[in-house]
Amino acid sequence: KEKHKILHQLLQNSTSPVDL
Amino acid sequence: SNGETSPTVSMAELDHLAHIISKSHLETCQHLREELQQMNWQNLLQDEVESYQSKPREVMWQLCAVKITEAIQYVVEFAKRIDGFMDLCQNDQIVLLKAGSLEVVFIRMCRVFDSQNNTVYFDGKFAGPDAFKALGCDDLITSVFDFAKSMCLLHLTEEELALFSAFVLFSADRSWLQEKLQVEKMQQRTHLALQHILQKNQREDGVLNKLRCKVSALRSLCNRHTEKLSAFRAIYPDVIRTHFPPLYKELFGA
Repeated sequence: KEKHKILHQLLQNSTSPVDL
Repeated sequence: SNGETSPTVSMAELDHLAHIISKSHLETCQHLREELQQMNWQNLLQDEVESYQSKPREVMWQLCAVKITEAIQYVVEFAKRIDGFMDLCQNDQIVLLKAGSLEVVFIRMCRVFDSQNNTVYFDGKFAGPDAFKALGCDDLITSVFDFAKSMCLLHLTEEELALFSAFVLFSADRSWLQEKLQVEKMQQRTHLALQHILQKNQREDGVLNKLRCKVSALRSLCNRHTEKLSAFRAIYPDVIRTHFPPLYKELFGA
């Protein structure tokens, strides 16, 4: 988890198409 | 590959899977085709090319790392919206994205590539290989452009491109997968959906075999990117640590 902190965050947070 | 018969999947299920993957692709493709058309594929002017060429090597590397990282974030969203991906264990989600996200960026490049002028959408305009001279990776840049050109020649629809992207992303032969069988099933279903859509679109011209050959070309491009990064880091170790996007370092910095 520590080594891939950012990927974990991106996988956790829900991004709507609008945000994209 | 392990003797398991490929999953029996109905046409309706394949159509549904194709729809889900295609929808995710269009929601996360970063540049809509319409946007690009409005931009009427405007090429860099000579003085703009020269301004990129005169950038210090580490500045151009940083700019490209930022652009690649932006594109990769859209690929992460592409994966998240595909049924099954978020059901994988977190380890495998990370493994597949770490190994496959740049490959999908290279696949997507053909969407923003102008074969006529051998230019790609970069930093707001269309740039040719010469704009990237400052990187000191001419051979890799040439291969990346050649790959995009070869993808354009296949004239894939967005749906076909989406399915090929998902097929590459769900590669079950990635190292460190914990639930390889589950990923293998996803890849097989995606392969069946791609086959189904290609048949539906009367693409009998051996395009599926051509796409299979692209898989090894993608691996090679990504390996060469890693090699170039290592060579660059040997000369500019601090630049990467202090000026490159954290996600880029996390994905490629090992």
